[in-house]
Formats: sequence, structure tokens, C-alpha cells
Amino acid sequence: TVGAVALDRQGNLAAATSTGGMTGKRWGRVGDAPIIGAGTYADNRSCAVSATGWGEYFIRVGVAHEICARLRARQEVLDVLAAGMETDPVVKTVEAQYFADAVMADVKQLGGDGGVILVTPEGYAIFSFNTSGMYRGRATSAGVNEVAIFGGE
Amino acid sequence: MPRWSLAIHGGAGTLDKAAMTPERRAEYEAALQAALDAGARVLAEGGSAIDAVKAAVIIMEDSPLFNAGKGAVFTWEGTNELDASIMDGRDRSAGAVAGVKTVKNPILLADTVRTQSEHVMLMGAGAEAFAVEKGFAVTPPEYFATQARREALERMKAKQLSALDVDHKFG
Repeated sequence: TVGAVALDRQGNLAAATSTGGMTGKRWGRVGDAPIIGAGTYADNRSCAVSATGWGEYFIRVGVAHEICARLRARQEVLDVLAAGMETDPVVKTVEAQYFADAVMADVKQLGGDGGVILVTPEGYAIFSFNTSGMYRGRATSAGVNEVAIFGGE
Repeated sequence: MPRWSLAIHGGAGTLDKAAMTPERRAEYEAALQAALDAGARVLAEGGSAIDAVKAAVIIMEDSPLFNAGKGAVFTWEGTNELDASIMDGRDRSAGAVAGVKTVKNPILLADTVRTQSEHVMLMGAGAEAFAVEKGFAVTPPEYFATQARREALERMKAKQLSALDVDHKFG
């Protein structure tokens, strides 16, 4: 499976995922990639997500939408409680990483594995995976440009 | 804060460090970098996020290293079935295709479903008919097949391992 998520200069988010599925699949088995909300989701109010892994677990958890929904709900609560006070973008990034890790832990708890990539409206590109590796890369206008394969890289 | 940002993945799993020779690693890193560069170029030039994710994914669909487009894994019947989806965060418009076998870049078909149909997801023969109607070339199924993926299916069959036989639920 391959995927990409992006934030453009106009502040718009997008997500895309493409796959050949699982080796030896039968009966027209479909994984998460074409299921909007499981493997792919984008909403300018929260984030853009693309997933890869054991797709049927991602469908049950609704991974991509779940991450976006948690971020959006958190922002909506803050908007009410903090009366429009801006949250530090670094804090927002930590929260996005936390939500992505929490949702992936949920996948793992069910028995599934894989990973997600996401980009927030603040422009932070985040990875979360519960496998030994994920082919991945990120680039930003701030000069980040990196590719990696194994965990810890 | 960054003015634009891009992240890509080429799949996750139990990757074997021992089997990752320096040459193979370089091959993967070059393919990932090419995809990243393609998407980043769009964003740096002021293009849209939706065009950037398409640009990045197309590069990986065209690479035999990844399980998408050319280099997709084989089904039990020995065919390559492709799925793809795309979503625009501006208006939450979305398009998806499942089980297509003759479209070179399924991500472009998914985007055409998003922009040129009143639906969100099309599958199989219907999706392929829609592709032809919208001017997509019919790609011969052999284009997607690679020897490495064929051998993976053969190994799986040799072990009698299939979705039916595995002793756990696939989600």
C-alpha cells in the first residue's frame, strides 16, 4: 500500500491511498484503502490521514476518521472553553501524535498492525506505526526532507 | 509553522533488517525520495494539496517496489486487483475504486470518481467501464504483474496459507 497526505499554501489538506491488497486474497476481499474513513480521510478542520496495514482492523476502528474526529473534537472543546485563545502549535503536534498513537494502539489491541501518516493544519507531518518498519518520507517548506524505513530512524 | 507539508508511506510491516541489503535499501530510498520530490514540487510551486498527493502516489504506483499499481500483490486466482481512494479536506469530497484490474493509476480513477461522478466509490467491472467512459486507457493486466509478487503467492500456496485457512479472523 502507498499513500500521501499534504497541506498546501492555501491551508487545504488532502489524503490519498492506493494498494494491491493482500497476497492471496479471495472472494473480492476489500481492505481499508478504498474505504473513506478507514484508510483515507481529510478534513481542513482537523487533519489528513492515509493508512497502511491489516486493513480489516483499520475498517473496524475507522482509523483515519477516528484520528481526525479526536483532533476536531479536542479543538471544538478548546474553542468553547478557551474562548478562542490560540494553542501553541507545538502542543497541537504533540496531541496529534498522541491521538495517532492511541488509535494505532487500538488497532493493535484488536490484533491488527500497520501504520498511518498524517498532516495537521499547522503543517506538521506525523508518523505512527506498530510494525518494525514503514516505508515513509516527509518534506515541508521549513526544510524537512527525509525518508526512512525501520522504526527508530 | 511550515507553509506547506507532505508525508508519504510505501507500506508497513514486519520488515527484515537482515534481508535489507545496502543496494535494496538504496533502491527503496530513491523511490521514496522520488515520490516525495514529486509531491513537494507541486506544493512548493503553489499547487494544491490534492494535486500533490496524486503526484506522490503516482510515482509509487508506477514503481514495482510497492504494493500498488505495477508491483501489486496477486490474488489467490493469480490476478492483480487494485484499490484506491482520495479525499479533499476543503469540501470533504471523496472518490474511491475497488477491485480494478486494467487502470494503470487507480488513484487518478479515484479522483475522477470524486470529481466527475455523483458517487463516492465504484468497484470492479463498473469502475472499469466508468474509466473507459472518462478516457482512461485500458492497461493490459500483465503490466501489473512482477515475478517477486508471483513467487510470494506461490510460496503462500505451497504453505496452504490463505484467508480461508489462517487460524484467525482477518479483522
